[in-house]
Amino acid sequence: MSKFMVIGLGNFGSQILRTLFEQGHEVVGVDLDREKVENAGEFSTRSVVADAEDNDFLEIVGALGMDAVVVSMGDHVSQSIITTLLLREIGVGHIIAKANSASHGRALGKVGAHKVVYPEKEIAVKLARQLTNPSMIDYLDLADDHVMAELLPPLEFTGKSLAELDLRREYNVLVVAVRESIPEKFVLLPPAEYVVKDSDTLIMLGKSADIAQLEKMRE
Amino acid sequence: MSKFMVIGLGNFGSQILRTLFEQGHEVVGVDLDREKVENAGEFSTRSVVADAEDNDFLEIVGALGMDAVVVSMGDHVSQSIITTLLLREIGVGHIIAKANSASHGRALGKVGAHKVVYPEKEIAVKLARQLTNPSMIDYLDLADDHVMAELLPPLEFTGKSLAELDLRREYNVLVVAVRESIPEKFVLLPPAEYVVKDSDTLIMLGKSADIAQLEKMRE
Ligand SMILES: Nc1ncnc2c1ncn2[C@@H]1O[C@H](COP(=O)(O)OP(=O)(O)OP(=O)(O)O)[C@@H](O)[C@H]1O
Ligand SMILES: Nc1ncnc2c1ncn2[C@@H]1O[C@H](COP(=O)(O)OP(=O)(O)OP(=O)(O)O)[C@@H](O)[C@H]1O
Repeated sequence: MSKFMVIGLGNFGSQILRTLFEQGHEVVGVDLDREKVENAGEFSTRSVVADAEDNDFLEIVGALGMDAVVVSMGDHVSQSIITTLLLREIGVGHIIAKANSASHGRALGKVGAHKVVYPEKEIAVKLARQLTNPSMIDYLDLADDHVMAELLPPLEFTGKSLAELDLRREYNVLVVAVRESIPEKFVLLPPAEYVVKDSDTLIMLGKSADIAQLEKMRE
Repeated sequence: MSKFMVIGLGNFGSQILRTLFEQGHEVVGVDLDREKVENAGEFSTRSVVADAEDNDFLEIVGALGMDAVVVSMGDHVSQSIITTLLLREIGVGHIIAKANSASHGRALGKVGAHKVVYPEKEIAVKLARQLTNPSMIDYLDLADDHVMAELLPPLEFTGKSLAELDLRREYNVLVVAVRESIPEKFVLLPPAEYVVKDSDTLIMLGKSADIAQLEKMRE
């Protein structure tokens, strides 16, 4: 069991507090707003009304003893920067800060955040990709321009086996799994003779441009 | 090129507006707040100050002609529900609505949202998983309790080949790729004689519990 502190109990802050609490960890919530602190009482070990920019407070409440501290005050840019700075100065070893813009994120990194997250941007980029390409069910950016994508197969794939389609040679992508929907079943590394149905989705790995090529075939 | 409308220009709304605009699509931003509308002018085709709960307005501004409309008013629960209802009543074919709680999301579904997104919750769950398990770099939930995870390999894997480790038989997981960090290189479906280095990360597929087993080995 680990110990976490979350400073700033907006939408994101209270979600991370609740998720860690429900996983059985010790979590402390901090906010200036009394009502938010009272609401957080149900999904935290302890919740405290305080100003996180008060240096003495961070030491008293035991920020140093936490496995990680999350600073979630995206719209309160100066407060989040000062709080991150103070946490780093007292020696907190793992600080995660939420940013609402790229410049805010860079400043948080400079003053000591170990990790910066951009929740709205991350989901906006994913949603934009799904809106502009309906065959893309879900994806994850990997490294070196590779993506893992779950796609509806192009219509001309239906009724053909993976061996016939020879996706590695033809399109430079790798089918690592198939999700069948009737009944819902997940087939890891399907055999070459697997025949694609139009109700299947294909989980593929490949370079972003190669995957995009396949997405366009269905339009 | 497609046409999108985004109603509610908070953090998430303005991010999705900007992302779609930068991808070259026609985007219309709507908000009650004049300052937010003026700021959005730079990253939208058109931005309009208006009350989205005004039925006539939605028809005049052409919501019906959009490929999709995003309703992003998570904290304004009643406004987002009424706006979603009105959009559906005038016949908009693809409505995506942001929710800040599960009950808000269910109500949006009932009044006609085609898709409900929970940006804060989705990233909070991912961050909580990374915080409580430092060997987990990134992951994506697939179907039927399967996950795709990028993990730091357990220390005892270092110096062993994938054939020796025999991960499919021993742990019921599949290594679909390896990310080398020095130099950064991505190896799709590594050969059986690939020897794991401690600076590599392994991209694996498997059941959530089987992947979790591997994560724990590194603690
Ligand atoms: N100095 C401070 N000390 C403690 N809490 C603070 C301080 N300044 C602001 N807060 C709190 O931080 C919380 C979150 O602020 P903010 O709205 O900036 O976050 P956000 O990241 O935009 O929110 P969301 O997660 O809802 O998108 C608010 O509840 C506010 O009361
Ligand atoms: N009836 C309405 N018509 C148009 N815009 C509205 C209406 N009601 C609220 N808004 C706008 O919706 C925007 C977003 O509202 P809200 O804060 O509820 O969203 P949120 O999802 O919590 O925000 P964020 O994306 O920042 O987390 C605000 O800018 C507000 O002015």
